[in-house]
Amino acid sequence: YTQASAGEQVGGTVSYLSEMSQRRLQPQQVSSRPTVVNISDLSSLVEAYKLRAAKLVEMAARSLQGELQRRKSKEEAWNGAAIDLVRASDAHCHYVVVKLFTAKLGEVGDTAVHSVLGSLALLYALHGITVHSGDFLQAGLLSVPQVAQASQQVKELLAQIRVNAVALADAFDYRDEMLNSVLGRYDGNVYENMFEWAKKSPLNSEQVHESYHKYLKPLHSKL
Amino acid sequence: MNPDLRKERDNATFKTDLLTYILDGGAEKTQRRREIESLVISDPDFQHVDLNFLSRSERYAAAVKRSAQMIVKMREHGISDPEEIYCYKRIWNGREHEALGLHYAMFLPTLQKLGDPAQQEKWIPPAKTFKVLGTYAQTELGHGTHIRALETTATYDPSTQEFVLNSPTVSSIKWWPGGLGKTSNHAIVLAQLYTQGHCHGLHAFIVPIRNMSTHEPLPGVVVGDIGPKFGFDEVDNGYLKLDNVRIPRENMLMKYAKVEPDGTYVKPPSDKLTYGTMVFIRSMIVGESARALAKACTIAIRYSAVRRQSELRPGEPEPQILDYQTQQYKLFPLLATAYAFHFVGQYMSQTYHRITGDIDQGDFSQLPELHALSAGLKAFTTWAASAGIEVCRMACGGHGYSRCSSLPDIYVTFTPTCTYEGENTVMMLQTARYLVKS
Repeated sequence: YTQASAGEQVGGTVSYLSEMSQRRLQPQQVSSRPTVVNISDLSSLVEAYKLRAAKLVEMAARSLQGELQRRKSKEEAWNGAAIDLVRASDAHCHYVVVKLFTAKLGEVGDTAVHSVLGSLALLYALHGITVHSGDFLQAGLLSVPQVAQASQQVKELLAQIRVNAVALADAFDYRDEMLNSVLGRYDGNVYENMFEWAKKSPLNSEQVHESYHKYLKPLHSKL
Repeated sequence: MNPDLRKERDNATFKTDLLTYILDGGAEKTQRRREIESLVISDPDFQHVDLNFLSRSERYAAAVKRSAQMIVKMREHGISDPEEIYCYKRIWNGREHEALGLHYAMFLPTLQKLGDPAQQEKWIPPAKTFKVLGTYAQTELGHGTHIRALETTATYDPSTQEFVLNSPTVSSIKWWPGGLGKTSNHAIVLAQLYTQGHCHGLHAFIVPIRNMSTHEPLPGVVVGDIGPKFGFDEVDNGYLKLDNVRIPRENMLMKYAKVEPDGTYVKPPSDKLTYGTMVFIRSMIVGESARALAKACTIAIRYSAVRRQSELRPGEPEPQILDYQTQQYKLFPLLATAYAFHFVGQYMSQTYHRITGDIDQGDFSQLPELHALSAGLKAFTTWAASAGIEVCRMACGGHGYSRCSSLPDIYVTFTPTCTYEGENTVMMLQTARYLVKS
């Protein structure tokens, strides 16, 4: 942020900070600012996550600056701004994840797979927006009706993904021997196998446990 | 096959294999992975007792036995490619951790990354043949992620050309390293280097801790198991107290920083290089987050298709719980997250190898980005996956609480990633430092 604000070009996953800095330098009327987010469009959502990250990094940097003016030392100022700093990192990572998931879709050739992965990517991005709606509203990236729209679209995506849910889990390709789970068996024969598993419990190795003779029976005779 | 699950699979709109190929990075890789899986699963030695019914000591012994068997098996099958070793180990060990986990994951990589050519030649062959069994001892009883506060000292004595290692306080006792308690005979110890009266910060040293023939602790070494934990029952996480333990000068890992025989200190090109092994593990943890969450989602989603409960419409049979919107809302965002993290894991692994390749060529320019990204993504993905596994358990109702669901084990085995290799909040603050500087 510091380098980008000073006009230096920064690269890698933080290159958006330079981009934001350059945008700030170009005079714009507030009324002419474009509506950023089309909530049905993944690339638009990636942009929204990027702007949210940039905004939270800026806010954290300002918070730190404010603390530096009020506190005795840099270390105390850092501690005073730590909550904002963690939020900024979290937003940065969230942006990277949404961006990489979206980028992966570009490599998927099969239409059916592309469609189902696209729904998952959209669900991931929109669910994140509904959970962190405060950030997007505060940054002016979404309006209140858009947040409601995002929630509605999440519900529609749940219904859409429902038909493929088991297949999407199967695609992870974990064999039963690796999952080691009676509930998650590929054949779904859960209850029979839960009963078989329970029978193996060492407590079932004898019909009457020794603790009965040691403690319960003497207790009965004492009462 | 349960009829509900069969119906679910019949109704899917895509071919699962095609998606599996994408997750594996290609059809050939899927095929090879499945071959290795079959190799392990069809092996009669792979069959073992259900660890749920064993005591901790029995679980540790079983893990050591399995680790030893696994090493022999890999030799027999000629598995030597690092990716294939990783795949084989993952299947062989299933959901449990192996007794020699840190030997592979940290001891050997540290020798490879921080050892100079002579040190690599000396230590890597015996480490690969398991004569030297190693671990990585950084964290101390009183200090964790904040490495500048670590107290263990390594003071150079030019008269004998040795380092003298000490744990000067109770809080400086090394604490937590996997395999340290009972298994390892060597440890890479991170200690504050003192030479010519100056402290030069944390450096890595190879310290013999047990006799190579008898396995008894060496003089000046107090070593043992730290006791039961939340999970990791098979692993002997240990403590290590060093009392004037002398090691030759050559036991300091000297690829970058050096101490000359007369005690002159030669600085490394970057202080961050000492922590390269942790960066490697953090980078790999991102993919582990995806795998753990994917396992939990697989279990919860399959079970939600089998389980029927209550009623959606009066008078109708009990519906599959996967038809309830609340169940979908619990599970499908996590399913999406598992996929997202899988792709991020692939990216992180590629980025790690690309940037460390540059570092090997002397280009350190992207080291800060690698540190910041691996720290942040490790924290981001482990927090989300850890919370997500618990949601999956809750989504399975009472049966999710049974150990037979595997969900409790997945959780207790995975959730330590939020604290090991860097506590998550501290990791996020490291990323923040980079973001603010950038």
